[in-house]
Formats: sequence, structure tokens, C-alpha cells
Amino acid sequence: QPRVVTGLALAKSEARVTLAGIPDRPGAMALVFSKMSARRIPIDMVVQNVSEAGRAEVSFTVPQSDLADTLTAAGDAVAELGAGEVLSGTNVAKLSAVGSGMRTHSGVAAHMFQALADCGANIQMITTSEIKISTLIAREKCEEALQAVHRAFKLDKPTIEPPGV
Amino acid sequence: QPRVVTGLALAKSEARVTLAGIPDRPGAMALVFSKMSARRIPIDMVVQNVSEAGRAEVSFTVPQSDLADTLTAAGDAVAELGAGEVLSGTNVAKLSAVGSGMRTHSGVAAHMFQALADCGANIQMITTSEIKISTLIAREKCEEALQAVHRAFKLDKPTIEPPGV
Ligand SMILES: C[C@@H](O)[C@H](N)C(=O)O
Ligand SMILES: C[C@@H](O)[C@H](N)C(=O)O
Repeated sequence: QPRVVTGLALAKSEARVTLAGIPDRPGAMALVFSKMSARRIPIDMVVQNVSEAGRAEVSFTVPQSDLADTLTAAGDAVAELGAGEVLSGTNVAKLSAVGSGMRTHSGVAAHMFQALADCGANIQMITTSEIKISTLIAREKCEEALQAVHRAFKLDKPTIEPPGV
Repeated sequence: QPRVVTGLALAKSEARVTLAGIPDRPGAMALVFSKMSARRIPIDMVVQNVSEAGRAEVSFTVPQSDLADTLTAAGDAVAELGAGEVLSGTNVAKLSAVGSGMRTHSGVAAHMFQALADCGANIQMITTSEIKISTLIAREKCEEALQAVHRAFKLDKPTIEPPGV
């Protein structure tokens, strides 16, 4: 692997919130995010995949200290949408590989995911951008996973960056 | 809105591929992405949300010209995993808002999604990073949606960037 991956980031103080079964119609996400914005909740990793049978699901991570507020705002959104449920998880950590030109290297994702598999870390969520591949894994596995991915990309030393990355 | 959003990007020549019902166990994603990497398929927007009942779903976008190859590789992955199905869609376009400090502005997402709702563009997928909010919408809506989001953020003029962004 050329030095495509220049660093890793681990955020261990986030929680995951999921709104499942929400109506897949224009305006639904605007409502959800306006509820979050009204409470100034800093949203991190947002993931919405394609819907099935008219029902969509969105997950995002927030600082664990904002979880109670987020669940209230999510409950408001679901009530106004007239459908859906709110789920959450706190035993999570976000492990990201950071570097330039990730997109053209689908091998980088395969390499990272294989390192996670080899240490038994199950991937719960994935988002990618040109400069980053982020995964959500169980918090109790995150230190071991950080070391495993670190070795896989032959980086000098692990960095545990603040959740701002 | 302060000038958090500095530009928009529209990619109109991508296709979406979804692997649904795949086993939620370590190694599944490594296998999927190694099949893509072996065929040098440039993967764009990857989205995996939390699984249900042990079955996960991953979607990603690829250049439309690589769709046939991608479907073959995805079929191989599903066959080796022993479970799942491959779905795809070509009437899609990726519309992204680009800027710095997006994460602390959950209002930016609400603002963008409201502009999409107002022009009747239904959001099919969402991924976010610190510098970008990306949505997948129907291709026939994408020009109108670009203009709508453009007005919402009071930008000077729309930019249609190559899919590389
Ligand atoms: C599910 C949600 O994304 C919906 N399709 C919307 O446009 O808001
Ligand atoms: C579904 C997939 O992400 C699986 N959990 C894995 O770790 O590969």
C-alpha cells in the first residue's frame, strides 16, 4: 500500500442514535435535523441507506453527553412524523482511517475491513469520504482494533484524536 | 447562515449498488470490498447502517460505466457469503454541500434537506463528513435541486464538479 493512509482517529465518547421506520417522503430528514439543530446538538457520522417499503432509517453519532437531549429531540421528530421508533447504543467507538485519495483506492477499505475482521471487531456502521473511511465498532474492541488497523497500514504510532476529526 | 457552505457539487453519472441481507459478521465487508478492489472499481459514497436480525445492508455509488463490473463483483461476494441479494439503481445523482466546519452546524443539514423537500426531491441516501454533506436523489430532479440548494445557501453560482469531489 502506498502511503494513502496517513493516520487513524479514534473517538470513544460518542453514542449512536437511530430513527427507524420513518416515512420516506420529502421533508422527513429536514424535520429530524431541524429538531437537532434547535437544540444545538453536534451531529457526527450521519448514515441513511435506501429505504424499503416506504420506510427509511437514519443513524448518527453524537457526543455521549448529548445523548439524553438527542433522544428527546428524536422522539419529537418521530411524533411529528407520525411513524417510527428511536433506538440508541452507547457501547460504540468511531475508528477512522484518514488520508488523501481514498476514493480511488477501494483496496484501502478492503485492507482496513480485513484488519478489523482479523481482530474480531464487527463493523456496525460505515461512512466514507475522499479523505476518510469511518467505521462504528464496539467500544470494548476499539483499542485492539486501533492497533490492528495501525499495523495493517504500517503507520508509525497510533493517534487517538479528539472527536472533532 | 454564516458562509459555512462554500460550494455545491453535482455528480450525475454514478449508479447505486446495494447488497442487502448480508450476514452481519466480521469479514463480510472485507470480502465485499476485496471483490471491488480486485476489479479496480472506484467506489464513492459508501453507506452501511446498523443491521437488523443479523442481516446488514451496504450501498455505494460507482461510475455508471463500471456498473456491469460492479454487479458481477457484488454477485461473487454474495455467493461467497452464502446470503444476500444485489440491487441497483441508475436514476440517481449525488448532490453535495461542501464547506468547513459542517459538523458543528447541524443547522446546515436541516437547511439543505429543507431546500430539497421544498422542491420535492426525495433523499435516497445520506453521508456526511466534516467538510461535506452528500445526498443521493433522483437524477431527473437534480438540476432543480441544485438550484434550490444554491438559493438556500445564497451562493454566487452553481458549480457542477466532476465526480471526483
Ligand atoms: C427518508 C428521508 O430521507 C426522506 N426521503 C426525505 O427526503 O427527507
Ligand atoms: C455487515 C458487516 O459490516 C460486518 N459487520 C463486518 O464486520 O464486516
